[in-house]
Amino acid sequence: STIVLVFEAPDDFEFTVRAGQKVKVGQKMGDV
Amino acid sequence: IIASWNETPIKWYPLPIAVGALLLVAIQYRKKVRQAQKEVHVDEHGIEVVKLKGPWHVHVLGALPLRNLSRLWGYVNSFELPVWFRPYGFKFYAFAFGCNLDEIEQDLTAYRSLGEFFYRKLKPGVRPVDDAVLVSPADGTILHLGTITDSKVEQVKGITYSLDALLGVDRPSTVKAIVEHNPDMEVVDDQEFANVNGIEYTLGQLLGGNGGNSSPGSATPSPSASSDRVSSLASSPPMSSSTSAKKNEDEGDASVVEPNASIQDTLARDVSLVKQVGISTAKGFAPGKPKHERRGSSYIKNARPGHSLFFSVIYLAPGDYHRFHSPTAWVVEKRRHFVGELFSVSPWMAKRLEGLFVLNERVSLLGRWRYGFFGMVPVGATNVGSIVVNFDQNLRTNVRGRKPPPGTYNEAVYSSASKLLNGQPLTHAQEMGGFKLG
Repeated sequence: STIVLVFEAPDDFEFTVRAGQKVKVGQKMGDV
Repeated sequence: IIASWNETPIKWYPLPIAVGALLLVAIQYRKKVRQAQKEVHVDEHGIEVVKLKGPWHVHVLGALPLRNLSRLWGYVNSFELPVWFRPYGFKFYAFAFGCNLDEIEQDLTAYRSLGEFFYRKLKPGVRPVDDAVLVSPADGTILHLGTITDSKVEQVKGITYSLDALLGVDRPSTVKAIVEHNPDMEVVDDQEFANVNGIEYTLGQLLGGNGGNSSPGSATPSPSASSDRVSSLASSPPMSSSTSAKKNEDEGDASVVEPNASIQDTLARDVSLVKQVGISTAKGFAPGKPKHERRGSSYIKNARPGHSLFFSVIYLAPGDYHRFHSPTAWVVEKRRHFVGELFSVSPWMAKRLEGLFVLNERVSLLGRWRYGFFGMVPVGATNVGSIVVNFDQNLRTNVRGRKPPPGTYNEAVYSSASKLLNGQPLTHAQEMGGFKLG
């Protein structure tokens, strides 16, 4: 199964994860 | 028989029928090709309509009874296992799919079937929550992420699908109603009311002191202050709308009915989401936010100046913990359930099957967060066709019966979940639901 997130954020929003990386619930994914 | 079998001479000669059959096939094929070339679909204006046939493997996979297989898989995994067998069976599953058994909440004999084990909970504390604006909603692997340009979401390098196909297009009436509702995302003055248990509070009262004055940057009391405020409000006579005010004049002071504790807590949570996280209220009120930052609704999917639309796709492997949590503090205003296929969504498939996420069964949860639009779309797959949303008891996925045309959805709105926020409020990493087998 898959979860797709689509959201609006300020241009300076940055992902702190990259494709292929393993993540866990609650782990930081991005910040402004 | 043996004598005739042995003595009868065998004579080989070409069968003219095969040639004839081949000839027929060739003629038929030529006719088809010619017909396809001639065949031009035109619409009423005479403009040619190009019908996408789609890649051949979509048809092959689409021909498989994926939904029935999925339901059969779920049915088989709902059988109750003998207690002595459970530890061995689940340990084997954990070994085969890489589950971490140290993190799960109960001992293995407590799970009656593989389906229950698949939908296991984790021990409290095994997933610390980061205080970033966006955290991961699930355990899994980041399949892809990036920004959305021209409403096209990139599935993998070179393959894109449209945002409208993923989230569903607003019905014109909805958009009209929204624009009427928030012509320019105007902020409502603090006369907006929150109706709790029949008692109406103005937003100014709820948010405490300067809650009504929405000058940007106004000091925002900490949520505890506003929740204290709410409890103290519960005892003070609320300001209420004109009709009941008239009644109050007649009868003197209205007898104050204390809203019960749970309603008070709900209100405190909603007020803290408005104050602390800056989520706008139902009518766009977001104290401490400059005017253009306030959004009363979230269905208009084009980002505002200084903002962009971002996406990320997380793939949950069969051995991962399959409940999903809220990736941020946000308000879910509506959900759209698309009955679709149940193709596998493994990275292998995602690289090959174009438009996979808009073909599969999925539930688009649409709402807003502090920066505007926020959407979360759990997408089902062959082995996990059931998507559960804790605050939506009516949602049924992977059900038997006729499939509606692709792209259609049925919609539910959560406006009754919170009058103040006009949707289901969720806090950081709050459990929202999950994927079940079958």
